Amino acid sequence: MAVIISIVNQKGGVGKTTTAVNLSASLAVAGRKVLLIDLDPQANATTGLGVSKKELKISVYRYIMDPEAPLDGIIPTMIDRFFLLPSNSELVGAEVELVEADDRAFRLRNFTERVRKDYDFIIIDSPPSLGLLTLNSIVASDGIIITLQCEFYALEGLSALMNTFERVKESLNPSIKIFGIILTMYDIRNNLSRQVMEEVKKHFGSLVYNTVIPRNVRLGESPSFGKPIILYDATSKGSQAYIDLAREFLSKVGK
Amino acid sequence: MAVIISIVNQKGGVGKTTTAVNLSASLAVAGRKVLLIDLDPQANATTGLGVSKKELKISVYRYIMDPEAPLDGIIPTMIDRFFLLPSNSELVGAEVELVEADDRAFRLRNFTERVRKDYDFIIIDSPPSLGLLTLNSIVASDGIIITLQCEFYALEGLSALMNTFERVKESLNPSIKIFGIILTMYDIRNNLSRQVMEEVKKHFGSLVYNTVIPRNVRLGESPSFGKPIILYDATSKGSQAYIDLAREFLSKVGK
Ligand SMILES: Nc1ncnc2c1ncn2[C@@H]1O[C@H](COP(=O)(O)OP(=O)(O)OP(=O)(O)O)[C@@H](O)[C@H]1O
Ligand SMILES: Nc1ncnc2c1ncn2[C@@H]1O[C@H](COP(=O)(O)OP(=O)(O)OP(=O)(O)O)[C@@H](O)[C@H]1O
Ligand SMILES: [Mg+2]
Ligand SMILES: [Mg+2]
Repeated sequence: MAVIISIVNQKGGVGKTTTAVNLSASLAVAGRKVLLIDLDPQANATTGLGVSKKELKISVYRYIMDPEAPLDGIIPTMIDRFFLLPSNSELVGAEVELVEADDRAFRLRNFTERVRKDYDFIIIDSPPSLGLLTLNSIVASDGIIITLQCEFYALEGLSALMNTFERVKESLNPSIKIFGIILTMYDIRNNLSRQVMEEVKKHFGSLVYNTVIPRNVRLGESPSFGKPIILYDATSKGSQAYIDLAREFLSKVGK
Repeated sequence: MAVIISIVNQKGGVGKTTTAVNLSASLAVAGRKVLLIDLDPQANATTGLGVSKKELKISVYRYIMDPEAPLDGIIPTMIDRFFLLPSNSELVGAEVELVEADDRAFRLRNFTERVRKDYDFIIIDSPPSLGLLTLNSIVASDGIIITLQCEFYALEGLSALMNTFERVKESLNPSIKIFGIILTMYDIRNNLSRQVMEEVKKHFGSLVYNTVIPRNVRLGESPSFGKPIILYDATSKGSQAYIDLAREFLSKVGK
């Protein structure tokens, strides 16, 4: 039975996709079977794994509209045991199309419950908003991971995210947990990074992962080659950090 | 009569708010009367100018729901001639509340047309999505400015943004123009930055501003002090870049 995790933060550009892709790849390399679901109409996780969103015939949109549809939308990646349910721009329409549907918050969950037995982990990349897609992601999950860029605006948005989390926990998914907060794009030369880190550790204590993802040029380059960092440059600090993160994650979820 | 501009890009974290705040401040310092509208429920432009979103009694939400409401929601900033229409989290509800309204794409425009005569420039900061709020922003504007982080994923999203722009131009706002593309967080040490810049200049030519905003730590620090960069550190490369940008902008729009 898979553990299902959403990578969330409504603040844009804080490393959600980079973490979803590279944590998934690192878990697969560590021998786990992983499904990455790209729930962002921007489809960055899809492109970052070398899949052309324009040529896609089936995307996650099909399963949001019909959770019982045949599973041929799930595609392999270049890493063994690592599968992707890709996205494309048709997902943009879902938020409006589902406004009237009573089960609009449960569409993704209906799909993930169906495939949960086939994987060790299901990781969901969400868009930069607290709308219906992110809601679907949190409702479908056992826990959330918050990626937090070490910057002022990113810290600012944390309380809104926590409020949304509490509301979902009370009404839609009582068993959801916070698996942790991951600090991303940490720049050791920059005071602001250190101040944000100290502030977050003060408020959230042990929820904050010990593994910190440094700002690393190779992480920004790897999606342009359609590869996770471990295939693009396994010797880089970025790749090493995501391997460390996968190890810490496995010990925290007890697998 | 004000020139009205939206700062847009559905990709998150690409410098929309930083550009909206610092271009507005630099135009005000150059003697223009400017209204900055924060149309993002995250309210980063509001916080970045030292305004407490929790204590706000009136936000832009009031004018989206009632464009004829009294104008006491517009507040002065610490810079002469620079005014703010702040945001807070009540704006989150607008997208769903307006789904049935026939004029849902024109709400902000009804407000900006009312106040256009009072300013030289109205600048609108939009959220990281192509939803109803960003649609309102584009429909209310004479032109859009696209902030583009010099990274692969940011470049990737440009075609989706251009499609949305064309659709709005055809059906909702035929006179809308693209005022330009501004490259942000340019890192001179990083090949990827240079490659993205060359790619963008190849496709968009003179639409790309000559002024490039460098990655600059002081720009990331200034919002935590509630100040635009020109007040936080006028000697920084970040501040100088936004002053140059304001000058280039004024010459491009002929004011
Ligand atoms: N540790 C890092 N070092 C350097 N660059 C990074 C790092 N993590 C992410 N990036 C780059 O920063 C940008 C933002 O990261 P990413 O797209 O993963 O964030 P996101 O939260 O998914 O954004 P969005 O809110 O748009 O979905 C991307 O261009 C990415 O390549
Ligand atoms: N030129 C720069 N140099 C260094 N840091 C920058 C620069 N421009 C913006 N930043 C920082 O990068 C982060 C992202 O910028 P900003 O919040 O302005 O982007 P945005 O596009 O408005 O994000 P969102 O999509 O969440 O609205 C912020 O923490 C900001 O302080
Ligand atoms: Mg993303
Ligand atoms: Mg912003």
